[in-house]
Amino acid sequence: EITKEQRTLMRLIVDAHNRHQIPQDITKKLLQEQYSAEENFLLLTEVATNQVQVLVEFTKNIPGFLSLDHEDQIALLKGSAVEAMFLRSAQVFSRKMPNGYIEVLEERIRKSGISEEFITPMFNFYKSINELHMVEEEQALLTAITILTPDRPYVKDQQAVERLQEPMLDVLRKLCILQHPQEPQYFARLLGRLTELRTLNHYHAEMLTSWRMN
Amino acid sequence: PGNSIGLEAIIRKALMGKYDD
Repeated sequence: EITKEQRTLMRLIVDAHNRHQIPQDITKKLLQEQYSAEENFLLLTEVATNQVQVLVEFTKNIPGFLSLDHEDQIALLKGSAVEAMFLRSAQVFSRKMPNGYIEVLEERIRKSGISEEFITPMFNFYKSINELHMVEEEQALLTAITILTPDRPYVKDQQAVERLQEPMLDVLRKLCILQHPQEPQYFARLLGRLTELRTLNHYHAEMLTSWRMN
Repeated sequence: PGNSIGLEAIIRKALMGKYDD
């Protein structure tokens, strides 16, 4: 059973997750079907900057985050940004969207100049997230858990971060049991996606270098 | 390294300031 405090925690995180989104004027531009290669590149980089800002605003609303040491806050955000953004993008691709939208977004990424060897694992990850059919509470909690990973580089007080992450893992575990009673391994599958994210993170630096050269 | 500095700068600015929805 989820306790009253856990419900409050979930509500705060879900509200923050829903409140902070990419602005509509940018999403409208993303859905335009006519664009040059340069326009596409500039827009995708604008989206990336926006995604980081959205991520920071979400994170500021995670209970306890702003009470962490300031430099540890920076280290957590820096260390998790790439993973959190891939997870957020995958969640966007999992949503029910009007016909054709997914195809337009996919096409932009395929035409971006990013090499196929990086696009394939990225879209495989999006597919694996889609297949999980997470509810919004699970999505928001998983994002928060990704950000509050204690072993990121340069984090000084790992225990303080663990103290924030553990209650979220606990409520996510309970939620998985309640939402997916026929799938006792569901929570483990979710955590498995975090491992997949680490692999994407590892490729990301290489992907950017290759993209820039293209 | 250039990416990392750029990312950190965006994070620091966003942490200090307010980002309008």
